Amino acid sequence: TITSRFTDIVAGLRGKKITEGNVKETVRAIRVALLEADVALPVVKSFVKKVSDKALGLEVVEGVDAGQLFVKIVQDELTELMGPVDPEIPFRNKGPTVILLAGLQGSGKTTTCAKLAKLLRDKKERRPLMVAADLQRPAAIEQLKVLGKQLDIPVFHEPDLAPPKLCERAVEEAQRLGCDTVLLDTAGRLHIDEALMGELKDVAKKTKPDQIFLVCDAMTGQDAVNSAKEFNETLELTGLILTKLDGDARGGAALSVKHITGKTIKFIGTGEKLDRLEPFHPDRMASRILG
Amino acid sequence: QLVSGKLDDDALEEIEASLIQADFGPRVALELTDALRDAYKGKEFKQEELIPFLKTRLSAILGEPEGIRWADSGTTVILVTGVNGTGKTTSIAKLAKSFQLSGKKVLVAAGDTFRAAAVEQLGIWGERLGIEMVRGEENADPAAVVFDAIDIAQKDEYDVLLIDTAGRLHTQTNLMNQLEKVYRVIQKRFPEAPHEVLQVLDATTGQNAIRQATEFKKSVNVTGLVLTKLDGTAKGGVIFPILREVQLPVKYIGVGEGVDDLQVFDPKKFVAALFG
Ligand SMILES: Nc1nc2c(ncn2[C@@H]2O[C@H](COP(=O)(O)OP(=O)(O)OP(=O)(O)O)[C@@H](O)[C@H]2O)c(=O)[nH]1
Ligand SMILES: Nc1nc2c(ncn2[C@@H]2O[C@H](COP(=O)(O)OP(=O)(O)OP(=O)(O)O)[C@@H](O)[C@H]2O)c(=O)[nH]1
Ligand SMILES: [Mg+2]
Ligand SMILES: [Mg+2]
Repeated sequence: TITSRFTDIVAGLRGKKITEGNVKETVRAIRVALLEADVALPVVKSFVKKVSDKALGLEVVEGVDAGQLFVKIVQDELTELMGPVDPEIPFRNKGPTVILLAGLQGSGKTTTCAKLAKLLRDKKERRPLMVAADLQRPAAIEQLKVLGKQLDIPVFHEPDLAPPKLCERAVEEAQRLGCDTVLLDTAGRLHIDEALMGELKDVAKKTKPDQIFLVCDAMTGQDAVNSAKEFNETLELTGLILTKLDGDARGGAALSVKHITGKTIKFIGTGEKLDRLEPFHPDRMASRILG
Repeated sequence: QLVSGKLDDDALEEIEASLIQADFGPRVALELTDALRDAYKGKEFKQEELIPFLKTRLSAILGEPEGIRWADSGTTVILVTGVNGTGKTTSIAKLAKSFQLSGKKVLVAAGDTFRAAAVEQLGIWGERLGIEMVRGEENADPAAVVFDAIDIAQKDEYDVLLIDTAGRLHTQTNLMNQLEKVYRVIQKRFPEAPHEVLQVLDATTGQNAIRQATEFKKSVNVTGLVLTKLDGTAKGGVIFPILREVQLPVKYIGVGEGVDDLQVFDPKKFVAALFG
């Protein structure tokens, strides 16, 4: 981890000035640490270039050692790249606010849908309606209905409607039910599945979501940039949610998806229970990635 | 594009990059490119030789494919484990169908007694395939479900019992303890069992897969891996750093959400796909 190698290199820089030579060595250690943390290679490359440019461009103040300076530069740069802190969801003045959740299979969309509905009701006094629009996974509709029952939050589903029409109906129904926030739980899909990505586009066309969140598994490896890029180009994402951060994955995927989409990481999932959704803290994530 | 000639740093860096992006991790990627550099030191190489060199080396690491360890007599018990959302339940449906097609009498145990609609999900697969499923009370102790399933498997002479478990992170001590208890119950009821403990790994997972494999192996003696979602763009190269830490054969790969989207692991095909 960067703690073992980074601090060794950094310790070796004690009392020294920043030179091209020691920047190069330190940058090599950072690169390994970030790759082991699953930050995507192109993102690592651009990050280390930034860090080394910054380090070389610095006026070294008397008495400050190169090692300390490096730690600060890396930490600060990473925190800044991961930010901003913005868990707020702007709500519509007229009509229901529509939130669409999308992502790869098994990333945690259905669970996150329920967590978000709970958070919006309990903390923002919203009246949410969850929509079971995954028609393909066995018992997906049942899964959302069970979660809705646990939370006492209504779940909409109408048989014989394809997801775009189903979601459109749901938004109409929300008005009728007096619900002011609609959360669309969609089927997991591959970013390379043209038909299913097209279906997602149709859902967005029909419901004009106010928020479109990509739900990503925090333990995702190098592939995170591929899927995030594709989802972002297909739908104009408004935010990212990272799940399963209660594990010990370093979570480099967070930097990858942030960097490739430019969208804010709004929340993180930190457990299976429905109260385990927290606002994202870039500084904590930065420390975690650095190990 | 690699050009035949001296193996220069640019060419090696390109190869190292593609290995890293396939989730080999920086250390194993560097080892492989160093091996390549040493092999071609001072020699002229033909571009067409590089990839085959790597393929040969990687196939050697993967070894020969290993099938399921069937019981000598009685029911073969297969415990399926893994972290959340990797594809355990879906893989069990695929395995059940495959065994059924080869003439085996298959029983499935709905050992995920916790997650919303987990039993229903497996139940739907069971119905579609015409396969018997053992289920317990809602929120029952999974060990109790497994206990019942083993009794039924032995009494009604099933050839194979597939046990589904709840997803769990290896960092959740109480859940790993729960899994260990299930394992002990199996061992107690059935001395040779479980004959297989299959850890399901999602091919999109990065270096954390190494932790998953080693921790689950420590807990419940994993005997094989199922690598899912290889129909996506992830290459599953993390299998190589895993094999550094622990000897675990990949037995199957998942290549889609349908019940037929399961393939017996073919090391040559897998390695070829890494460079595809
Ligand atoms: N530990 C942990 N588990 C989570 C978290 N979020 C979701 N899960 C679990 O991950 C698994 C998959 O979650 P789902 O909500 O079914 O994922 P999904 O994206 O809806 O899956 P598909 O609809 O099949 O694409 C379940 O076992 C969840 O309980 C989290 O933050 N932490
Ligand atoms: N594309 C693709 N999707 C898969 C594959 N295997 C499973 N899935 C999908 O991944 C999602 C999760 O699968 P599950 O079988 O529910 O995973 P699980 O490990 O049982 O999940 P938990 O019990 O919640 O931990 C579902 O949407 C599956 O259809 C695969 O090989 N390829
Ligand atoms: Mg779902
Ligand atoms: Mg399951």
